[in-house]
Amino acid sequence: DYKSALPLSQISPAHSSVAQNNIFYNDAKWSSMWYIHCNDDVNNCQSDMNIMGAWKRGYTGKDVVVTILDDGIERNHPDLLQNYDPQASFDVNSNDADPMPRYDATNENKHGTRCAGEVAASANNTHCIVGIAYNARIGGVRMLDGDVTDMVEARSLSLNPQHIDIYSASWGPDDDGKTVDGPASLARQAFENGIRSGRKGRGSIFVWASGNGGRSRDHCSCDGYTNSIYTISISSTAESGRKPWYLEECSSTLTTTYSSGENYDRKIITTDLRHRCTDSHTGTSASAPMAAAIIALALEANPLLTWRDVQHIIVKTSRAGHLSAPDWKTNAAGYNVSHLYGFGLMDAEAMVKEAEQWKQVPSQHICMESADRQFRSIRPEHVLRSVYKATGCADNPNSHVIYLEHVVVRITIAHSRRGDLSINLTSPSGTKSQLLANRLFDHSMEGFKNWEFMTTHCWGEKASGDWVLEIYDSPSQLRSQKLPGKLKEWSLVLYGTSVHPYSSMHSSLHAEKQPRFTDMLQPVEEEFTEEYNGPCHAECNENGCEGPGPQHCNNCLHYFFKFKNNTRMCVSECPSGFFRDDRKRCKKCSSTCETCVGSRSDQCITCRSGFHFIEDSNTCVVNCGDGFYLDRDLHMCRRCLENCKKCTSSSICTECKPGMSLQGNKCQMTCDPGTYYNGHRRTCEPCHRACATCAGTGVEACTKCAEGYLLEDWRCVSSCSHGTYLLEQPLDNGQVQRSCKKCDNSCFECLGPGERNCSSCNSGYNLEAGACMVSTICKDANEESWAEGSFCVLVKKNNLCQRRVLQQLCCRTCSQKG
Amino acid sequence: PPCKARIYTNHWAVRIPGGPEVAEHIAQKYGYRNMGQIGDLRDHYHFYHSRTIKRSTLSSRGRHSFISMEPKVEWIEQQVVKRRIKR
Repeated sequence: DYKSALPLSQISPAHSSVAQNNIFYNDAKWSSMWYIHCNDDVNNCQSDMNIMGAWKRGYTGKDVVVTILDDGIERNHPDLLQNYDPQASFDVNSNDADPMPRYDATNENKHGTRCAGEVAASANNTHCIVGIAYNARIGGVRMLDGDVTDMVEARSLSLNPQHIDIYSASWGPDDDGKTVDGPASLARQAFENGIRSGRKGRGSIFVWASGNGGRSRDHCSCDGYTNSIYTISISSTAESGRKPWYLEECSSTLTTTYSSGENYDRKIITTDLRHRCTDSHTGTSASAPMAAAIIALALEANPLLTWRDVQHIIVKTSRAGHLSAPDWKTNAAGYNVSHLYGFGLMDAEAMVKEAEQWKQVPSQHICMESADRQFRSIRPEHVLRSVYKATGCADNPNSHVIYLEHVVVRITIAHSRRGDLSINLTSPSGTKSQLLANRLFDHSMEGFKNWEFMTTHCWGEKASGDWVLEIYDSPSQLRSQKLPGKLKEWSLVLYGTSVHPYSSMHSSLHAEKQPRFTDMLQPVEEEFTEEYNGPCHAECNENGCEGPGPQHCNNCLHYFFKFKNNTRMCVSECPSGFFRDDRKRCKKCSSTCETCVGSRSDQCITCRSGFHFIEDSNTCVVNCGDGFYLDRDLHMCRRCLENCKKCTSSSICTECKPGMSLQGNKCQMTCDPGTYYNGHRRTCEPCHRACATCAGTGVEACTKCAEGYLLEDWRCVSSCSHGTYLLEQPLDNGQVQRSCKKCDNSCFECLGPGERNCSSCNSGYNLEAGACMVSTICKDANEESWAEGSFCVLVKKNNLCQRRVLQQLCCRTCSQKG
Repeated sequence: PPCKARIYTNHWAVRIPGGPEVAEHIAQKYGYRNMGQIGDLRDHYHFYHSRTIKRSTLSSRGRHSFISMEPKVEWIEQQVVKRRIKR
């Protein structure tokens, strides 16, 4: 149907430039390749991927090697034979070098051959189609036609990485809307090895078809391959620009190419199994090879592009065009982005133009922000909001991220029905990414265990600031018990650069397409500063600058010094000796402070060398004053005990305050005689009236008796008790101490010490010459035997006659005087 | 619906530093066949054991399992079939 080589009179003026250089190939289906001929009046697609524009610039993929990881490649297909590259091929399923597909009645292994044709089907050979990179070398890895294991994937992804430039994969975990799966350890290593050392250190390019589970309400964030920062996740749009029925949306999609749509939309034409040609290639499977081929054109324009350069160029050149999506937004870096299409439709010509003059972006920094491990409940029909203040690892120059590329959020959630969850992330600039949408068919109770969600929507934005994570629980009717879930942990991993990625490029030639890099984050309509056109200092914010230094910024990103001549200098942090006020200005601390919260001397946080911090006062001194002691371990002045004027430690007081007296190591209030210090009431209280001085309350606490009182058994009494006698002892000071002492045991009362000072006796005893004698009459004046007599003499001698038993035994002897 | 149980194969991925000779020696010691390095992953080898069940819902146990205790084997993992679909 395509009217090739139209007469000039029939071509509209808008396309006159195309007509002058009209490309025509004799391949059978050339005219049916609607996604290449978008710009004419025949086809419906309104936005062009500008593939012919890239060809006209001379880029056809020459010397670029692409491999298709799939179910094999029909290497002898007439349209693939010329460009087939055995060094970019392998059969992992059978472990041999021939990737020919396995033929069967259903032709189930046609997928790889169809993908390969899109990339590098030969041009002008009358066969089938023209590949987008029709001079690239094409290979295939047969790896899906058998047990796919982690090892199989890793072998495929790491095949000949110094030879192969681009790996294209149009497969992934099940798109059933309930699977959460991704690359295992070997495949992840293969990715990391590839980007680190593939293509002689420039990094392998991994292109991945986004999920095809639109009808299953799947979400491509649950696919760890498309979610990876190392893969370029490709979405699809139909010829009409409408969203295809199979399309999944997620924040990890980077860009889009054309593919099939509804039944009335045209599909993709490409090489098919058994040397055929098909017009029925569909799905995101068709988009990934297209994207791989467009990238091949860019790599031909600049073979030195790294894996990150390629992603940057895609972000810069992809366009929303007429792609229909309800959520197109412009992020703070000025890029249009949506969850369906990423940054929009790929533009091959723009990419090669960009690639021609591209300078490598600065090295990637990876900032792993601290994890938030506080358990939070996710209540049904509510939203849980958690805010994290990211610094972008500003304290580490090797991982400091200012300008974002990818953002990864690692989340661990326990929940009874995973599909009821949806998760959003809002950047400090206000760009909201939907990390996860509800998945109707996902009834799993496994939650997410440290799953990594990725968004590209913050590309080019600033990293530091408040990041807001929102988790919604929208219970489905299929959920019987509405138990709350639990957010256990989440953390941010920020990828990007500390230097503006385009600061070394001069973009005046593309001023209309690209914003000036001095005001990268502003719309193009902003006024330009004519005097200075170079890069701004990293401490300048998005308002641009008038020169390269930090003193030339129009506004500062973090903090600033203001000088007497009213100029400013931007800094990342206020240095020691300065504090930052509410307006982010650095002001001087007091001269005694190392760091502070204000300029007064009582607003120190830490002290300068030679000064000591005073506890609870935020002040710094040279010597700790009264009431404080120097804690040499903490290098600070700490308080002495209460009432202590000077001390050597927290428990040893050496001098008390006036009115206090040192009691051991502690100070207590000095009380007047007749009073004592009550520690509970902290007052002096009167002693008992019997006490002249005392240590406490009660008559037992007397330490000295009052006038007219006598000390008896540590008590002060007015007169000696029964069984005691008054003792008066002269003291050194001339006074006489009067006390009551206990009488001898033999006395009932006495006048003095010993057994000869009794004044009265116990019953049964007679007082005789001051001694108490037994007074009982022997009932029986029996003669004691000689032995008894001797024994009784001993009893009497030893004063044992008081004992009743012995008294009776030796009655006569005991009765005698003497 | 597709089977959700893990399906173990009779292929293992191992990490053995020291070069292919060391890997070959260890493979022979425990009855495996060394299928070579896994792609471009240095020190990673593909071991195959013909006398274990080709596909099983249980991870394989036997004399060959002692390879995991071999000091020179830094890491070993029995390969599990993954469900992958063409898009």
